[in-house]
Amino acid sequence: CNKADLGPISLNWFEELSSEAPS
Amino acid sequence: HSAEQTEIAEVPAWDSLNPGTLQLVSKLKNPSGSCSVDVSATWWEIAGFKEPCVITACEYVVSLWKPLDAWQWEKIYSWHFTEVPVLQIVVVPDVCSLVCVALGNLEIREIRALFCSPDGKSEKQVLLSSGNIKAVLGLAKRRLVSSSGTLCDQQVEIMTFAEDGGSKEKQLLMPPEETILTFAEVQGMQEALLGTTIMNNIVIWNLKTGQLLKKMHIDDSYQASVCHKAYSEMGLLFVVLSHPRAKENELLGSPVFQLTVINPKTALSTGVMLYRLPHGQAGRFLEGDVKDHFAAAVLTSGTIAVWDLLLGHCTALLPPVSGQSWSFVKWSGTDSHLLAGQKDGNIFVYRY
Repeated sequence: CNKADLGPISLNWFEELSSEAPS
Repeated sequence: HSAEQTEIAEVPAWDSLNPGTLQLVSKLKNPSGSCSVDVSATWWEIAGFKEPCVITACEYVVSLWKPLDAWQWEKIYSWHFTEVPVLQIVVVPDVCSLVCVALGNLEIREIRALFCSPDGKSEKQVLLSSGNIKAVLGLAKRRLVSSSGTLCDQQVEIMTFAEDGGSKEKQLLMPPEETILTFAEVQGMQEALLGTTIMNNIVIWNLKTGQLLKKMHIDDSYQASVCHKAYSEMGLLFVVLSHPRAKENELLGSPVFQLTVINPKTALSTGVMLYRLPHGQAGRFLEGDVKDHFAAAVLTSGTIAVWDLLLGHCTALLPPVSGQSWSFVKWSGTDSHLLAGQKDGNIFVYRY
């Protein structure tokens, strides 16, 4: 598979999604 | 072929697969008259020592077997149920001397905890939750997650057991707007939990905050995928899925498991690898289990197939024994053995 097809990658995705998601 | 031989250089034809990669080490016979439904392994404290025990479930009896010398087993406890039959065993990691079971007919109606009196002389059971339960999974750090209710009143609940299996804390997670089919832990990320939904989405929660972080749609070629394993690497989420409703493809063989990669930030995903049956082998996925990089599945043909997910292909086939199809298969969580069961109560322990 081609990584580029998946869009920008973040190593801290879990923390970033947690700060963006409604709580 | 030696029992240790697990590496096969090329994709083998089914008739050259080495059945010796699975070596029978032990057999349990459950004499209960009712139909066998599940098997699992768990740690149980017996006379002050933690022993790797086997749990078997028939429709109305769950039994605990302790290991004796020379791969023999002795049944030491049995929990009986009279009204609602057992559907599955739910092991809660990091809890010793307690196991949960899901009871129901087609759908789960109750989750019960099974344990013993402090003196070890009598079996005890307690009702943990009841209702229209859709999915349940034991999680690391003595937690149990379950989802219940229908779309508009769906409830996702985490129950945390005390170290001795006693008192419990409860916490709710934000429900997605679609029915959850299964849960999966994310290896190495104890605060992350995945769920697969009926709309072929994967949802992810933060277990610490209860937040629903993302809904990610996966390939529509297979409906109602089940997630067996997940891990995060280099910012990407890898999931091992099975497709219980996939149609058999005569040319390519049925894909039994699939490795898919998802970017959790963008929710974009793509298939990495399909784990198919060897040429000449028919059948679809009925049920299965994944541990580390090994996947095992019972097929509609009654055979068990094992894949090495790193090698990318099937490494062992276990045809029905004594003319009896296999009904369920589990990797033992207490060692690296495969537990294979037949409806009549025969449980076979294989070394892989």
